[in-house]
Amino acid sequence: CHRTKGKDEL
Amino acid sequence: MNIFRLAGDLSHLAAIIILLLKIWKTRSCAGISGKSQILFALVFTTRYLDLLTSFISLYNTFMKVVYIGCAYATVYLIYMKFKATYDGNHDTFRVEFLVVPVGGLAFLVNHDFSPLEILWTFSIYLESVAILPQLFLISKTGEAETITTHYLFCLGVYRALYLFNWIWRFYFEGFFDMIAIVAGVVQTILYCDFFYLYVTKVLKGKKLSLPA
Repeated sequence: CHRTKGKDEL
Repeated sequence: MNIFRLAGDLSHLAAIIILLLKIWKTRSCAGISGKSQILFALVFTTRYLDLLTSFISLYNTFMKVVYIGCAYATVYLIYMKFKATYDGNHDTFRVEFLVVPVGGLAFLVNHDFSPLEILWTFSIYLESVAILPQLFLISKTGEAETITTHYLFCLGVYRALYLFNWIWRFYFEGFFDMIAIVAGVVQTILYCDFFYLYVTKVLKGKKLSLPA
């Protein structure tokens, strides 16, 4: 699973 | 940011504002589930705690603050200002049946076992089912005001657009978040029955009423 740090989506 | 994401966010914002304006203009929250609105306030509160820890963009911060502010304003209107018009007798969905299992699941299935991440996961799972008290209320009373159906439609469209956003991001950015995607699919499915009624009744100028 791959995810950016900090949530850019609301 | 892609067009699906932006349109989804704006649809979500439209839903929230439609609901606030409906309550404010009619001075009534009849037909609105206060329980769903409390759940949404809880969703935004637990999800946007990262406002305190990280800065993404002005857009991001602005929208998060607006969503949280509107959610609490809605709860205030329902339970304080226009309490007399609140449909408490019909708003009888047992929210503990949602919050407790969702809380447990957030502990068990998450990306990282840290407080912020568990709360974020909790908010994602909870959002996917937070509309159930509202749908339950409508099924109990057998009808919904047209403006309420516009609110629900915008909320459902927001989730559907996010699914397209994730397809886009998977192809063009290699990005995917399994927790968000599975919860988003569940959430969208919950709206399908409503979408059907919306298209077949409300868009043809009829009030949404369910057969007895």
